[in-house]
Amino acid sequence: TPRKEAHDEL
Amino acid sequence: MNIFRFAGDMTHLVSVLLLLLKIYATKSCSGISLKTQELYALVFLTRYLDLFTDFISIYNTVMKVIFITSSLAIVWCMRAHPTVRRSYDRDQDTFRHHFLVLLSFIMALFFPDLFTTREVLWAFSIYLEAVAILPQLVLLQRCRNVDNLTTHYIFFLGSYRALYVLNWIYRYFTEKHAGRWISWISGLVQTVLYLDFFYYYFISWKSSEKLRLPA
Repeated sequence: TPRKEAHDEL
Repeated sequence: MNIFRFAGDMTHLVSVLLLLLKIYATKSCSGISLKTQELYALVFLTRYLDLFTDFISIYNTVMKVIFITSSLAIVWCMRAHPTVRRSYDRDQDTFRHHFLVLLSFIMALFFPDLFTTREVLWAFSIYLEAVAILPQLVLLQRCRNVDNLTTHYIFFLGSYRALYVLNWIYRYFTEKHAGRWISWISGLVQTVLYLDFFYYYFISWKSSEKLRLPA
């Protein structure tokens, strides 16, 4: 999901 | 993870190491804005709330711990270390950074991705980071002689988010992952704020003179 993807960024 | 994202994280890590080196090697924080360091500590504390709840990868966790602990250590050093604190230019570092915190928080309340505590704080950290460098850039204009380590620190700190923007562009074309517009816009604003500095940094490097921002 875009949300999780974005949260894997620092 | 793509090369731009990894390069961005490594650039960010190098900027932190350069700042720690400058403070440790010179036992001084002259030319460094405590307000920018405080804003960055707040950015990491509000962005990495999921540090203990969501495990993504060893790399992700290690980097978050490094950024949180280093930013807090630098703030502590500049406020409390007997030798370092004396070199803090308190009367030059006068940017009203509380307004940046307030503005970012209001923005996060109105424009979060989801209206949940974690998402609002995440958006707050993204908006705040976009403007966190302002006190440091203002201080740089006021301080005439800034040592090279400090200018390299600012250069790497500014470059990391520019690499993140490239990472989002790359992901957009390869993974069809549109990314989050909050990150896109804030990342672009953050990078644009450095353009002026990047220009003078390049000029000083070419003419191999000290970096001087115009008054």
